[in-house]
Amino acid sequence: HSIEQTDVAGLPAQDTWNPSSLQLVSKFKNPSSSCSVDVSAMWWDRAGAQEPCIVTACEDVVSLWKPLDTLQWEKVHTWHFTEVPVLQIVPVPDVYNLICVALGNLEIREIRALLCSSGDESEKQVLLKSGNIKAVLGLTKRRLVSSIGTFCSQQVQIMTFAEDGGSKDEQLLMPPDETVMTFAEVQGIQDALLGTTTVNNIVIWNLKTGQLLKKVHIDDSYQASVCHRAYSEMGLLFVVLSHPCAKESQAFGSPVFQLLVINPKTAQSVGVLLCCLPEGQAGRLLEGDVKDHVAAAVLTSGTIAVWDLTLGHCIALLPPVSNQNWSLVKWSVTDSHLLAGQKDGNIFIYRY
Amino acid sequence: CSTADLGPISLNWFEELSSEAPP
Repeated sequence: HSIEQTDVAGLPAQDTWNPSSLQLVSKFKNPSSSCSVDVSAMWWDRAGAQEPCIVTACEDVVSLWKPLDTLQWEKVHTWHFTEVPVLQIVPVPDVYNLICVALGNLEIREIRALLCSSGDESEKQVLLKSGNIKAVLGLTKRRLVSSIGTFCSQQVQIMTFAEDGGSKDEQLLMPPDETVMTFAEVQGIQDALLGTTTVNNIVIWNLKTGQLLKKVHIDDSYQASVCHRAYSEMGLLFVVLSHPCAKESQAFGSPVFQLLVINPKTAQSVGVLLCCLPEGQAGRLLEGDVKDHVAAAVLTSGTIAVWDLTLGHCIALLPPVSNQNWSLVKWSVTDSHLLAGQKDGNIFIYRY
Repeated sequence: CSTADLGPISLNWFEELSSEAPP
């Protein structure tokens, strides 16, 4: 099918979203004196059985929570950080019993692996990378990609973990001569990796050979785009971007997510869907997460908005609870749940 | 704009670009 001009999703959507599409399943509070910075879901092996666990990160502590029978959560492991604060959790698919975290002040200075020693189940942390880390992403098949440094001094590295999270192998990818800001794996092509750069290019690598295959310049209307998801279909590359720096326009309102189609052979691209805030909603994107065909964003207004990229419109709005703005939103990788967090450590789990 | 603006499409783009790119 030919792809026609950009559709604008979310305008006006007030009468089309379904508030019941998000149902509260459980909630818990992470008691910590520091600010809550991230939340994630992962599988953790306990006594030979894999359980879907929740990881919470505050600036000075990362905790692992296991589920109890009654939709309650119990804290089972805690790792403390006294020197450099935690910035984000870096989930690594296909690795059990290992959590990666990025630490730093404004920028990432360290990536650490958090694990438990098998003998006494005591918490350990191992420094994996240090330096001026610009981007990091966990990839399938137990791999972690990071870019360290800028411009010509940049190194793009893939680290592969053993199944138990232990020994590792490293490989370099050919760096582009521009700073990589975000990475995304390409569904449908297991050895392809995308990156977005500071000068609005999307770069494509071959993970197996380390080759830099293509640079695609995308529309300059949105600077510093973040790539959340990419998939290849029918010879085209579909890329979901968010635009944290986008300004509100009269025509479209506030664009939050954009679906872009790229022909990797010719480096030509075209926007096909723009997800904007529903009428009556103000603000910009603070942080977002995309899983399959659903995109969720925390807005500067403190509300969470969810878009269905196949329907092409906003399907749910989650206003602040107990007068407290939302600050975190993540899709669970273990089930179809949405994890929503507030700065004081409250975590709410919604079924989508 | 439409896919016609994107130029010729190849289902094997990844393999083709890998064979053309410098090692």
